[in-house]
Amino acid sequence: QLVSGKLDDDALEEIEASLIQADFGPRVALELTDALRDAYKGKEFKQEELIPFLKTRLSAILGEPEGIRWADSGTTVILVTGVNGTGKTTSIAKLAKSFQLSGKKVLVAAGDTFRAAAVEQLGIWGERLGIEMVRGEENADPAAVVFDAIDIAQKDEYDVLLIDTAGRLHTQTNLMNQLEKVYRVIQKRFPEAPHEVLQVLDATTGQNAIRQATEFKKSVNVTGLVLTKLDGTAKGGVIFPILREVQLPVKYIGVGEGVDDLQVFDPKKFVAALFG
Amino acid sequence: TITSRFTDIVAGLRGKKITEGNVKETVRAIRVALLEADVALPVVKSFVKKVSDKALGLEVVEGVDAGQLFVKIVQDELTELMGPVDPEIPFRNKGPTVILLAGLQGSGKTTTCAKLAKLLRDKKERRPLMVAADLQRPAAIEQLKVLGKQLDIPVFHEPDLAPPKLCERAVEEAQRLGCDTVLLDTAGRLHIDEALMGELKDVAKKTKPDQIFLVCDAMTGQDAVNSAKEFNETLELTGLILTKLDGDARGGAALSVKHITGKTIKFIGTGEKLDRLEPFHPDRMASRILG
Ligand SMILES: Nc1nc2c(ncn2[C@@H]2O[C@H](COP(=O)(O)OP(=O)(O)OP(=O)(O)O)[C@@H](O)[C@H]2O)c(=O)[nH]1
Ligand SMILES: Nc1nc2c(ncn2[C@@H]2O[C@H](COP(=O)(O)OP(=O)(O)OP(=O)(O)O)[C@@H](O)[C@H]2O)c(=O)[nH]1
Ligand SMILES: [Mg+2]
Ligand SMILES: [Mg+2]
Repeated sequence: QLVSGKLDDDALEEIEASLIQADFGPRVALELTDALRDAYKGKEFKQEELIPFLKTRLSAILGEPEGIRWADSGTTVILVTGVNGTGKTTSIAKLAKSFQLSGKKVLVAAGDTFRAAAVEQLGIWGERLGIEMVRGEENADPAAVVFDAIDIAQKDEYDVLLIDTAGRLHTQTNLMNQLEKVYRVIQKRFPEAPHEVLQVLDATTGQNAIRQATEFKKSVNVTGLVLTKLDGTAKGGVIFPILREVQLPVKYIGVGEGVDDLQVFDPKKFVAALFG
Repeated sequence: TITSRFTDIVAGLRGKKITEGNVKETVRAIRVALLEADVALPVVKSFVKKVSDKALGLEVVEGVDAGQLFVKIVQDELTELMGPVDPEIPFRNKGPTVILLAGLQGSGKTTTCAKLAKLLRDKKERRPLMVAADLQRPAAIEQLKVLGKQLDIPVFHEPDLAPPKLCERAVEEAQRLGCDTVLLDTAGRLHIDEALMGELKDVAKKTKPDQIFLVCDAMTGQDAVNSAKEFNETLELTGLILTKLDGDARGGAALSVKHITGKTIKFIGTGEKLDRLEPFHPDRMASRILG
C-alpha cells in the first residue's frame, strides 16, 4: 500500500511490478517508473497522484480512439488476420452483428479453407445473424474465395465485406506468403481495398505480441488491432511495447464469447482497467 | 535477449572471482531476459534468488572464470526446474484410461486431443475414443469429428446431455466399443468463470480421470500463473501440455506454469498437423527461454 510522502524505492518497485505483471515488459515498465521517479524527485507526493500520473501518461501514448476507415463509396473491405486461436472468427461474427445493427448490408467470406470445421464455425454465426457468407471448395486457395467474395460484394452492393483468414504464425513463411497473396488479390480487384486490415491479438499473449504485430504489419499492412479475451485476468499491457515499435490503433476489444461481447476501444477505460 | 546482455556481463567477468557485486549485476541481466521471455514475475524473483545464492555459495576453483560459472548455474538451474522428462502415460489395468483436457479459450485443446489420440494409437497401441464435450463453441463437435475422420479414430457425442453426463456416458460407451482410452475434449473457459470451472469439476467427478492435462499456449504472458494456479486448485492436474511452440515465442510461460503447479510438462505442440506432438525436453526449453 503506497503511503504519501517521499517516493521511495519500495513504492516504485511495487508500481514497476504491477506494470510487469500487466505485460508491459521489463523495459517499458522501467521507463514508466523512471519517469515517475523523475517527476517526483525531491517532491512530496500524495498517494492519490501516482496512479493518475501514470494514467495520463498512458492515455497520451494510446491517443484518440479511431473508428473503422469506411470506404468513400462502394464496399468497405476488412481483412482479419492473426495467429492461431486469438479470436478472429468470433470477432468477425461480433463485428458483423454490430455493422448490421447500424444498418449496413454485411457479407462475410470464409477465408479459412484449411482448419477443421472453420467454414462451419463461421457458417453457424452467419445463420444466427442472418448474414450471407461466401465459401469456397474444401482446401481451396483462400485467394479464390476472396476473389469471389469481392465480386459478389460489388455486384450485390454490400456495404461491408469481412474476410476471415486461417490462423498462422508469422514464422510460417509459406502461410505469410499465402496471406500476402490474398492481400494482393484484394488490391487488384479493388484499388482502395482493403480499407482495414485488423490484426486480432489475444490479451493473454505476452511479449510475442510485439513480433506478431510488427511481422503482420510488414506483410499485409495491418491498420488496426482487436484485443480479445479482456474479460479474463490478463490486462493486455503488451499494447504499450507494441506501440513503441509500430503505430497501430486498437479499434475494438473482445470481452467474451457471445456475439455482443465486443466494445469499441475506449483508451480511458482501458487504462483505468490496468490499475483496477 | 540474454545472449546479448548476458554474454556481455559474462564476458566482463572473465578471469574475475565471483563477488556480491558482479552477482548482483548478472542477476539483473538475467531478470530482464526472463521477463522479456514472459516468465512470470514471482517466478523470476524466486529463480534469480536461487541462482544468486548458488553463485555466492560456490567455491571458485582455480582457473574457472566467473562468467562460465554463471552460464552453467543459470542453464542447469533452469533445466532442473523445467524437468523431469516424463512423457509416459500410465494406463489402467481394468477399464478405460480417461484423459481430460482443459484450458483457456483457443489454447489448442481440440487439436491436442486429436494429436494425443493419434500418438497413443500409433506409438502405444491403444484404442482411443475421443469425446466431443464442448457444447458451446459453434462447430466444436464438428471440428473433433472431422479430426476423428482424418485419423480414423471414433468420436463420441450424444445430444441433449450436459458435459458431465455426456462424459460419463462416453466412458460407458468406450467399454462397449472396446476402446481402452477415452480423451475428453472440453470447452475453453476462463479460470475466473465459477460456473464453468464448477462444470469441469463435475466432469472430473463423474469420470474420475486418470490424467488431467492443462493445455497452455506457449505465447502466454504474465497471466499464465493466474490461470494455471486456478485450474490446478480446481482440478488436481496430472500434467501440462504447451502448444504452438513452432512459433518464435520464448515460452517463459512454461517455467511459470511448471513452477506454480509443480506438475510435469508432458508434451509440446509444434504445429497444426496431427503428428506435431512431441515429448517435452527441459534442456531445450531452458535454452529457448534464455534466448
Ligand atoms: N473469453 C473470451 N473468449 C473469446 C473471445 N474471443 C474469442 N474467444 C474464444 O476463443 C476461442 C477461439 O476463437 P476463434 O474465433 O475460433 O479464434 P480464431 O482466431 O478464429 O482461431 P483459428 O481460426 O483457429 O486461428 C473460442 O473458444 C472463442 O469463443 C473473448 O473476447 N473472450
Ligand atoms: N502452429 C500451431 N497451431 C496450433 C497448435 N495447436 C493448436 N493450434 C492451432 O490453434 C488454433 C486453436 O486450436 P483449437 O484446438 O481449436 O483450440 P481449443 O483450445 O480447442 O479452442 P477452444 O475450444 O475454442 O477453447 C487452431 O488454429 C489450431 O490449428 C500448435 O502446436 N502449433
Ligand atoms: Mg478462425
Ligand atoms: Mg476446442
